[in-house]
Parts: sequence; structure tokens; C-alpha cells
Amino acid sequence: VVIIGNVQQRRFNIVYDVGNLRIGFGANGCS
Amino acid sequence: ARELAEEHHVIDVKSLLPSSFCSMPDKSMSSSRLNVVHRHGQCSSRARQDKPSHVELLRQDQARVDYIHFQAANATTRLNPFGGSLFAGVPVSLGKALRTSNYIIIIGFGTPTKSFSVAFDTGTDITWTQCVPCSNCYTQKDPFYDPTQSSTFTDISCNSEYCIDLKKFGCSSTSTCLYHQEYDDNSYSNGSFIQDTLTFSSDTIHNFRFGCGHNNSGLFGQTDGLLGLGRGDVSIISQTSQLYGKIFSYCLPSETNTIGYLELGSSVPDVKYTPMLTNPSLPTFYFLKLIAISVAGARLALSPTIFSGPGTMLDSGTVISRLPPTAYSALRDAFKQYMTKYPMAPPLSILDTCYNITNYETVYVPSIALIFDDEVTATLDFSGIVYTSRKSRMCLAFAKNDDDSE
Repeated sequence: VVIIGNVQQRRFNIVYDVGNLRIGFGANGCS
Repeated sequence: ARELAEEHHVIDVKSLLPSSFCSMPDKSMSSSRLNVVHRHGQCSSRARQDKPSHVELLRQDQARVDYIHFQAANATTRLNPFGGSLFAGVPVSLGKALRTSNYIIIIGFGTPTKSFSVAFDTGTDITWTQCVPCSNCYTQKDPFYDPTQSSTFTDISCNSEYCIDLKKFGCSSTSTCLYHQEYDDNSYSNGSFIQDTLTFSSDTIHNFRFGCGHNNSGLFGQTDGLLGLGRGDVSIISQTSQLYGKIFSYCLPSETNTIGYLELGSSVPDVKYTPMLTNPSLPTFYFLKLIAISVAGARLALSPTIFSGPGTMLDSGTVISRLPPTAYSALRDAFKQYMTKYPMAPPLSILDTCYNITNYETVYVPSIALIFDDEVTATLDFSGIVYTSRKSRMCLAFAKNDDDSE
């Protein structure tokens, strides 16, 4: 499998909406 | 000018190296939101005590990826319960890898609540902490969780559905539930599967089911255990579905003095959504559809099936992203074309494209974006493009799988 690791996830707001089966990305997080 | 700005990052070289201080607020902003810090950063109390080399960190990361690939290649719907007594030797059957997670949060167990620093991991379902009596526990900074000191602790019967839901469960001589969570380089956590109050930020979660690990060993550093954020029934996400609606979010800080968060139960504004995919054979993991990668604003010329064939997983516990070799080669070539002014440096473990930036105060690196289904574009922060062990070795922070089908 292709794996998106945590280094590449840095500073994104990442939302796991498991009930609605969707994943969200928002830039410039952790501010 | 705007087009150029989207093509590259201008990086102050000092910002690539770890900061010497931390500025973390004492309290989280909401009742279900926790601060997240890098396990080896300045905001971790264990920063100086538990700091493996970059080579060792990347070796552990490859071990985790090997394990994920092993699971994907040998996926079955359910493993056999191990049964028997708590401290019986359990064969390690899944190769030679370790799941390790590099971001930690502080949660509380018991009444009155005691605080514990645990790694969080979207690639694991069960939550566990080291627990009295500890017949074989590694050193951790905080005192071990002691269920006898908690007024809200209760055992779980080994006949209960909660016990049977575990991947590997057993029954003690008093018919209480035993769990076994095994990793692959002989790392494991064995113990009692119990329930007690979990304190998450200022929220109280009653009767939370987790592992009370009496016999734990492996490369867990000095963390007090692990919080499982996987999709499975045992994870905190499933257990709190009535409370938080199976929604969680996080932000992982870069390795400077910034902090992140882990929040249960609410969405975040200004995010774009791509479909979450599932794999019945790998029920813990979160999948999504990667369709393209762009470098400096230009999409790499790749077949769409290069990613959709093997599938793409989002994993908080893997450090470096892994790409099919064909995609990795295209990414590396485009990156190198942009970086020709910098002298190259030797590889760093799994990272084969490195530069010596000792003589530079600022460096220019091309922007890289991951493009997911529905054209959701994640333009990486610069800390997600390069991995810097020291000024003489700044590396492209991607690695390749062994073959395109993996």
C-alpha cells in the first residue's frame, strides 16, 4: 500500500469523519 | 509573483533544526481537545531522555511499514484467540516490525484521575497502559496505573462481547478477560482487559475499555502506553460513538516549538473533504484515494492506477510516506531538477535524496502537493517536504516501496 506518513501530515488540520466516510484536510493548522 | 510563490518554499535553515525551547499552554481550549506534542521535541518532558538517532527512528519506521505490508498481504478476517494464562509465552508470528507512534498526548485513567502520556495511533485499535502488578514492564516516567487505587475500575468477563471483540483474547483463572497485543520485533503488551473512567481533556468517559498491561516490552520509549484511534470496535473512536459521533481531528506539529491538538467530536472549519475508503480485510486502517502528486505546481506524469492499484492509507504512526517506486522516481527527479544548486549529501537510511545546506542561510525547495479524490489538494508544509537531521543532510522526506504493487 501507499502510506501517507505523519511528516507529510504536519500542520494540516485533519478530520476523520468516520460516520460519513470522509477525511478532511485544512492547511496551516497548529497555529 | 503569485505563481512563483506557489512553486516553492523559501526556508530559513535555522527553522529546519529543532528549537531549543517550548511554549506550550497549560490548558487545552475545549473539553474534548488535548495538546499534541512531538515525542522527541522540546515540548515533550522526555525529550532528552528518550531521543533515538535519526537512523534509528527511520529504521523503526521501516519496520512499521514492513508490518503494514505484511498485514496487507496476509489479511484475514480474524485471528484465533490465544487463550491460556496471562503470562504464557505467545508466539510472535508477524515478522519483524514495530508499530511506533511519535506524537503523544496526556490522558487520565481512574478515579481519582491520574495522568498518563500515551502515543496516539490511527493504525491501532486497542488502548493500553502499563499497569500494576507489573511483572515485566519497561521504564516509564509516570507511576504505573494501579486499578486497585481507582474507585471506578471493574473487570470484564472473558465471556462478554467486549472480550470476544478483541483480536486476541483469553480467559484468566477467575474468568476475567485477557488481551494480547503483539507487534513484530518481539514487542508486545499483555494484560487484563478492563474498564475504568477515562479523562480526555476535561471530559469524563465512563466505563472505557482498555488494556491494563502487566507484561509489556518493546521500543515504546518511556511513554505510558498507547491510545488507539483505529476504525475497529475496540478503539476510542468506536467506544465513544454516542458521545462524539465518530468524528475526530488532529494537527501534528512540526518539530519546532509549535504544538498541535487531538480533538474528539467536532469538525474543523476550512477543510476540504475526500471520501474515506475502507478495506474489510484491514478493518483498523483509514484509506483514501490519492490520484496525483504535483511538484512546483506541475503534476507528475503518472498513470492514475499507480496509486489506486495498491491503495493509499493515512497513518499517524508511520513517519515517512511510502510511494510506489515509479511514482517515487518521478517525484525525486522533479525535486532534484529544482535543487541542482545545492550540493548533494549521502543518503540517510531510507531517504536517498539529500543535500548539504551548511553554507546557506535560506534554501528554496519546490512545493509538493498530494491530490486526493474530488481534487482535494493538500499542499505540504515545508516541514513535510524535507527531513533534516543536520545542516549537512537535508533530505527529501519520501521513500519508496519495494515494487509498484505493494
